Amino acid sequence: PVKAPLKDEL
Amino acid sequence: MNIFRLAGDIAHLLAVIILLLKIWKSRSCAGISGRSQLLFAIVYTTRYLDLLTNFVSIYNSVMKVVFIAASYATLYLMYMKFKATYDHNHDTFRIEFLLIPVTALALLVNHEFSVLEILWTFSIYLESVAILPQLFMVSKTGEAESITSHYLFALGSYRALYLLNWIYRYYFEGFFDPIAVVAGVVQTVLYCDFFYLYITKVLKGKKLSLPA
Repeated sequence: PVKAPLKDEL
Repeated sequence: MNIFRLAGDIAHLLAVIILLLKIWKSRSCAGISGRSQLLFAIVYTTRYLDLLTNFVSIYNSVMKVVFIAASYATLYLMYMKFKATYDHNHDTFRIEFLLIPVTALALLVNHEFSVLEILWTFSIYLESVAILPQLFMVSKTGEAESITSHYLFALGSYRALYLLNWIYRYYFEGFFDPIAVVAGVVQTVLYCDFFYLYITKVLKGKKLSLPA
């Protein structure tokens, strides 16, 4: 599975 | 960080501050949907749980804490301190009609089937529709105070600016998160009718009132 994008936003 | 994201975050912060100040200064939460505010508190709580697991920057952490704290402060003012001014007769949108489909969608369409990831996805989907009880309330009463309109404009601008941020990030960083983008588009579209009224009425000094 594709890894979830990095959460760097609010 | 790019200019669109920074502007979006500032608009978001401004919206939250405008709302708190409006309630505090007028000692009244008339015209504000407690149901939307409850949904926003759920949105921030479920999205920012990663404060404990994922450090991005001081800026990121501080903003998260501010958004969580402000949402609970708003709930406190509405449901406790100025409860008598809460216009619950007009705040009748059934939030289970949002919560149930959004929960189902978050379980079905997510990046990864893990607790934090599903809660994050849930918060993104919920945020996109959390303003509906407020918009419903405005349409039911047929009007909104100017300060409420400014709040709604700032809050709507935030996700619209994020759309520009995502276009920028796609081209310059190769960053693309379809869940956030699709939900962001839905969220911004929901505000379009309001944006139109805001620009044609409120900015010309008129009160936001809907045709009967």
